[in-house]
Amino acid sequence: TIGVIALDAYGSMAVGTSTSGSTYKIPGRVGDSPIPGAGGYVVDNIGGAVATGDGDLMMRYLLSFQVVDYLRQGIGPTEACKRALRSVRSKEEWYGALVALTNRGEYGSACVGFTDFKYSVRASWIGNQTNIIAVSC
Amino acid sequence: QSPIIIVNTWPFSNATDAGWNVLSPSNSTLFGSSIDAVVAACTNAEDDPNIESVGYGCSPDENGHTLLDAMVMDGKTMEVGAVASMPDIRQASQVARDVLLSTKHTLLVGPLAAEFAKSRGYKPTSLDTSKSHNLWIKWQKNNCQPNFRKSADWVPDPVTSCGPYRTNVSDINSPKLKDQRIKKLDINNHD
Repeated sequence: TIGVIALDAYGSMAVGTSTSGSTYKIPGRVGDSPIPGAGGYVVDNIGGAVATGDGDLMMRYLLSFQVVDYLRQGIGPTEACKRALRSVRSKEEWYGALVALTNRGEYGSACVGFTDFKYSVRASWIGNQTNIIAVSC
Repeated sequence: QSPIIIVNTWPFSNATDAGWNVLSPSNSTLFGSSIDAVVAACTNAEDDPNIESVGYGCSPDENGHTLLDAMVMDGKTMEVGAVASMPDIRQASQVARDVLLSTKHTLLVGPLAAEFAKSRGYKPTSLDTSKSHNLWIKWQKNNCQPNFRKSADWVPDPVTSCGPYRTNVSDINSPKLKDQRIKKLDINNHD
């Protein structure tokens, strides 16, 4: 899955997701990516979030919606992602990550399970080139 | 002017750059929209054969076919366009944007999502490639492992064997299956 959040020069925000889904899935299976609030969610005057990982598990918790709701309460993007991930209950080891961006350009991420999770950011105030950011899960 | 920024869940630099080039084009003073930026980033990833979780030619299902899911959400209008389990159309995120911009719906699924795409001018092309076919062959040779079916509910056992699978009749009177049948009988139990 790719999940993207953008804040444009006019102050508008959008999220986009695209995926080919889990390999060897049962035909007809759909994961979290195309579900609003699960794979991605955004509110212009607050911020946006996107998810990646085990869609079958993550989509049950509407994690992107949760993150934006935490942002609405004034919680920072990294902490918002961490709190949303904590809501997932799983008896088995699972893999998931959330990335968030506020309408002021603050960004953050949190993850579970991955040994090496990295996301990318590009903004004029961070070198005007794509930056790869590693996150410890 | 608002701060311009784009964030992507993975270190796909080319995709992030593609979105950035829409938000802040180097050869124009006109800034692009956030919707077009996220679609450009996703489209770049969909076209990149090296990205194995996005776009055509990867993630074959049990039948060996690739199907695509995509979603675009506008934070200003709260409108959403999405497609799911869509065959034959490579530009999944662009079709999702078309659902958002040209319809009052949110999510189109399956072959009919592809029909919608064709009606919007997208050219149908198989999403399967020799790479995805080889992945599927390899899976079959490995007794169809890993497998998303729960062992006790199917014959043959999906933990050890490939399909075609059918319901495990010896398990049909289990409480779980009884509950499922009761739920199915509820005429009001639908979307």
